[in-house]
Amino acid sequence: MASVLVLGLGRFGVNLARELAALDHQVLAVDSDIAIVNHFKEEFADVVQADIKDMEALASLGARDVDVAVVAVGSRMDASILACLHLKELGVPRVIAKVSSADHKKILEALGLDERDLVYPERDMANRLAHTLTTRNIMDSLPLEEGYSIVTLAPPASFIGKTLKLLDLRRRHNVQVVAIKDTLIGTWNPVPSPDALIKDSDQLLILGQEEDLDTLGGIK
Amino acid sequence: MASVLVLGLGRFGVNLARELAALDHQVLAVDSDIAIVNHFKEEFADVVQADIKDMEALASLGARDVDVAVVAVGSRMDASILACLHLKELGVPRVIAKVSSADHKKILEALGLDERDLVYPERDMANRLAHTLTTRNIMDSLPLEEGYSIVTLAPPASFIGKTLKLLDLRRRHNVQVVAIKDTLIGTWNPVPSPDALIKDSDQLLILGQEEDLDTLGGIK
Ligand SMILES: Nc1ncnc2c1ncn2[C@@H]1O[C@H](COP(=O)(O)OP(=O)(O)OP(=O)(O)O)[C@@H](O)[C@H]1O
Ligand SMILES: Nc1ncnc2c1ncn2[C@@H]1O[C@H](COP(=O)(O)OP(=O)(O)OP(=O)(O)O)[C@@H](O)[C@H]1O
Repeated sequence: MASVLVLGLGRFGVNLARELAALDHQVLAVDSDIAIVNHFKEEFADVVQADIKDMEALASLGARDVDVAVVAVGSRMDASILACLHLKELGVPRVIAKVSSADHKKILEALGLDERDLVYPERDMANRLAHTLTTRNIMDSLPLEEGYSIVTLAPPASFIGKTLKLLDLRRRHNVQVVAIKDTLIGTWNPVPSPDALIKDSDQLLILGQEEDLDTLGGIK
Repeated sequence: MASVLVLGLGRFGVNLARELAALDHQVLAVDSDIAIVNHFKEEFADVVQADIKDMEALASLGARDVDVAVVAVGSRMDASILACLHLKELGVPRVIAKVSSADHKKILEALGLDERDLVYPERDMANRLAHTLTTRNIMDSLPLEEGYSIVTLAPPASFIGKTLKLLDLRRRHNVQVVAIKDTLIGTWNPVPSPDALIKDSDQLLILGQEEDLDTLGGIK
């Protein structure tokens, strides 16, 4: 299990610290606001007050020896940038940061953070929501680069009682059904039979390009 | 295309308004802070100042006639809750809200918002990150309920040059490879051949239960 430094206890930092602790990682949670630190003393085994802009403070927290540091202060760009700079200087193997704008992301990339280690939850979720806005059929989606996505789809009324073979989604909509979940049983079947009838209690996992998925999501 | 009311221009609201406009939806963006409204006058066709706690203000914005309203004020719970209440009373067909805590979510559900219409980006992304922390192999994931997830995996060193048949992931790790992307060509192949050799430029799309995927992510 990894030792993780979580810097900043806003909504992202707190949820991260909780989930990491639940996965048995060793977590040190940090915030500059003493009221916040005290609020979380009971919940987190190790939570301390420190200003992450301060290199000395980070070193004395033992930053040098952690496996991963997560800079979870999104809206104070100065603190975020300084902390990332110091953590890289202290040799932390992996530095992850929550960013609050495209510029913030560019700056941290320039400092040497890996693009995959820069997270922008508000933008990612806003984009996903925008694509599902005209329909609740598309329940969730995962963008896959190159314009592909995988989505979970509640079957539109016109699909119910038909077979995958009949629906012929690959030819008619240029998308691929990669799995079907029978929500009554609760398992995902990754090798769906072309002759199985679609039920309204099914969920379809579908791979395709975004425009084709948007079209699919709009079907009644 | 839909008419969408975006209430609150924080990071989530702004990114949402932008993506909706890019998808050709008709967007009315709203914030109570005049400085913010003025800042976005150039970028958004329709942006106005209003206090979303105020039912009259919402009605005069034309809230009654929109297809979707998104309450994107996460950290002011009172404004968020009052706006949701009013929007439901004004008969808006779909009301979506960004929530900032589990309690906030419960309250809005009690007001009649659909659970699928409550988004909590900071928590969702924190949870996803927590699961990928010990490895960069798992590049992204989409939780699928019932403990299932679908993940994009960069092949570990020990997979390179082997066939799916040899790797036998289904029997050895209880996971299913649903597609392989050849990143050199840029397309996803949803019917991967059992005899194709895995290249380091491939990406695997894998369906499985979370503990099995975590194990897979830890493979060297
Ligand atoms: N220099 C600093 N050192 C340590 N903690 C800090 C520093 N500056 C801000 N913080 C703390 O970081 C936390 C998160 O900051 P902030 O709320 O600005 O970020 P955010 O990205 O908007 O948060 P959220 O995760 O809720 O979206 C706050 O609790 C704040 O006290
Ligand atoms: N009563 C209100 N009426 C209209 N706009 C409001 C009201 N209260 C707050 N806002 C605006 O909503 C925006 C977002 O609010 P806030 O930053 O508190 O939410 P957030 O969830 O933390 O945002 P983010 O999307 O950045 O995470 C701010 O620009 C603020 O001016």
